[in-house]
Amino acid sequence: AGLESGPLAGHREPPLQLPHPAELLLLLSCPAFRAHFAHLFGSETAEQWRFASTAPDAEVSEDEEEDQLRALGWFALVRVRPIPEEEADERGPRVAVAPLGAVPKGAPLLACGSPFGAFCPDIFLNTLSRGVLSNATGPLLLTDARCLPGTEGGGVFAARPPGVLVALVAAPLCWKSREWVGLTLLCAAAPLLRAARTALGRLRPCAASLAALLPPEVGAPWGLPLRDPGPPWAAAAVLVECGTVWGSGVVVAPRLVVTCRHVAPREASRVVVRPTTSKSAKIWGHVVFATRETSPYDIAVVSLEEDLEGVPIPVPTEHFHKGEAVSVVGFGIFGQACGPSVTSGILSAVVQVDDTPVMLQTTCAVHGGSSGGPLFSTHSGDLLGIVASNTRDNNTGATYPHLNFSIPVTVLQPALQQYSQTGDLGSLRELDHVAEPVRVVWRLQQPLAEAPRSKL
Amino acid sequence: MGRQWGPAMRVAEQTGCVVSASRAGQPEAGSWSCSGVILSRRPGLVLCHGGIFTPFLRAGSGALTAAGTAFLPGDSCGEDLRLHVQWGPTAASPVGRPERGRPALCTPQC
Repeated sequence: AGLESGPLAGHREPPLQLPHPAELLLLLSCPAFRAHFAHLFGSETAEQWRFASTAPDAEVSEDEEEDQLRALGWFALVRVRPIPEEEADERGPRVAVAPLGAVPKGAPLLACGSPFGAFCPDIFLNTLSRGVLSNATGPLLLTDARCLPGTEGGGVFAARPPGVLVALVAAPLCWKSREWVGLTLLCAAAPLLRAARTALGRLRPCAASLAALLPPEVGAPWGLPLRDPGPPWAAAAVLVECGTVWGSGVVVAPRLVVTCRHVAPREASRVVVRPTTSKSAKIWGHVVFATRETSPYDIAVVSLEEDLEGVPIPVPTEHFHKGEAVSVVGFGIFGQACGPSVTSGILSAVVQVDDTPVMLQTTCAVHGGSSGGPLFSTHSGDLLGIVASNTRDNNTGATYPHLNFSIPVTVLQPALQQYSQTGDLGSLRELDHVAEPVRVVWRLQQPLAEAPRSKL
Repeated sequence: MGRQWGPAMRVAEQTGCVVSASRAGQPEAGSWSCSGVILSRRPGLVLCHGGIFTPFLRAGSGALTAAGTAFLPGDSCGEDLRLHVQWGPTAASPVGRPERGRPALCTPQC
């Protein structure tokens, strides 16, 4: 995901036109968006979340911040004073709207907005940013397409069905506990336009005729949103709860889940696993293996008391291709509140020791709670690794969600296979005896080219 | 961008716009602006973010959180509200409308 100038950027036609005067018809909000927002971000965690268009430490008066929060789920319908005929014609196809729920989690999205609004339209008008639908709860959507202040109100479009309006940007920047989250808050367009139709019907009679001009919803029968399952591999991610600690995990066999040691640290401890395929299901299990604290591989293996029904078992990859499109599925940010989030990026580095991959890095947005979750190849759906951590700069305290580290599945697969087939933990125990160069890598130090020679 | 994005980019580029709000007769008060989507061209209808109207609400931003309020008519804002919509091909900032709150942007060399 990243800001890209649109296709016509290099072909901007002169002459520049002045903006058109317009009038405010109505301010409208989507009550369901506000209800889900209050559920997700309200109450006890309110002080943790900031949606200001400025960084958390920038000077913004409390009143201004209060105003911003109150207006966050509000949009406006504006009527432009008559457009000169020739302009009205040239403006091409009408917008069509995706029904709520028609675009699945993980689907690619294109955001179009103007960073800093009217500050400098010659440079910033209609800038594009790309990402995926990361999560959805009712009309409240999240995307990892990175947007900037001023893009509030900008359109977010789907690649499939092509060019369909999915949502509008509600908050381009989200901060949690003073850390930039790297996700953009959206309000689904379909319910917003329904609210606009209702409101226009109640305004002055002449306004009601404008409702007919609002774009139609494509495809779905009215009010029967299509729930598309989304990429099949995303269902392999599970929520793992061990005592008061929770994190993510991935199903590697019908009764076997891999997570991080710091999620389920002690062997024999009991664990609850919640699959995404059914909201209410929860399956008990216990930790059969967890690496020691001294091992750089932060891994634990949970054996379940019953099979996980209907969860696709991911295919472990045998090769890594630096630069390939990847996706992380994890319960970071919202945990149990609304299922796992999908974030997209590329495999930014494959660190090897003796020609063996020992660490993967990606540009996906990874947050606390995603540990133990799966890293997939977006195109093949193969399992590439287990997310272990993101990055914090201890000097500045800044966290970088878009630099994160995963354990290659090739490190784990042989041992998991042996345990699945024989119940023998021997190979898994080998993960506690990892060569020094691998430890050095996971301590984020430069692996020594060769052992330092003694001067004696 | 891949071929799959052609239609989405065309629609995005052709419906994208910027909406700016200012106070009549008070250019020094600056302006507020955001992005928007052109829903219809004749007559021109644009959907944009509501945050830029907060400073103009007669009843203040509290009107947005009043229980059960799902919409507010256009005259909820004062008469001094002046709105402009601009879309590509790009347009310069209109004459006589100073930009308040210009972000202090610069392009430091990496």
